Amino acid sequence: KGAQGNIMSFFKKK
Amino acid sequence: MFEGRLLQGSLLKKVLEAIKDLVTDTNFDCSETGIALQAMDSSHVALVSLLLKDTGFDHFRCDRNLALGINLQNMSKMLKCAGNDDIITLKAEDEGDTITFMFESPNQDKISDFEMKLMDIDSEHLGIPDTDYQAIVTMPSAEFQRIVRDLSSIGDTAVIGVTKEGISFSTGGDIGKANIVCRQNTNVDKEEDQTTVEIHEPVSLTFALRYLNSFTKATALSPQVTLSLSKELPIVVEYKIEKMGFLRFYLAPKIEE
Repeated sequence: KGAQGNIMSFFKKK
Repeated sequence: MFEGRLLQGSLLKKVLEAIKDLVTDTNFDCSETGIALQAMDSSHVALVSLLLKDTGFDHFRCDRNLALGINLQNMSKMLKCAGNDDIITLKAEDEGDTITFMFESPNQDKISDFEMKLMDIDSEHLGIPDTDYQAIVTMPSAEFQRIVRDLSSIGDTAVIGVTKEGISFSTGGDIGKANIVCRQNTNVDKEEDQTTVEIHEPVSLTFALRYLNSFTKATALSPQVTLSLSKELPIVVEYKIEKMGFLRFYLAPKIEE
């Protein structure tokens, strides 16, 4: 099924 | 000070119902251009982005930028006390630690003031880059809600695939498998019943149905929903809010191991 991605790994902190 | 008067108060009630179970505490960032909110769910899998533009308010004033720290469950409790046809006004002082919700009945014979305590929240804002998505599908929001709900009874994750023929939703679980295809359909009478597919490249990604299900609590905000997908990027599930802006949900995909 795959591992759940983390949203913070796609969008950088401002 | 900040003050925003919303003739269609039910919009704010619907926004809160859509996000209060996904996000606990968040800042409402008020500026002269409107109200914006960005927040992640506690497990950092999904992100919510809300924009309510000043032009969508009957009256809007914001003297200086304010970050109003709000517990969404508490705000929802307050807004539930407003009637569906009520006009809702939000008010906050620059240095205050409360926000006031004023509800006016449509014929002005009942005026209610609810004052809610604010909280200090260290917000982590993420930069969301402008992306040319490989596939953008717009479809009836009620249809999307139904599909996600139906698939949730069979599996935990859904593969969402888009080709030029349409969008497919697939899942599987202990009891069996399911696959639903919605084809592009632009010759229906009502525009809101249309399904349109804009595609640069076929794309297929896997998402947790629990989150997609949660996003569909926003269905009441808009007759249509837009799904934007690109390989190895979070899906964007967008509900446009008429004249005001949008409520967007971003969901990180499942990653191949």
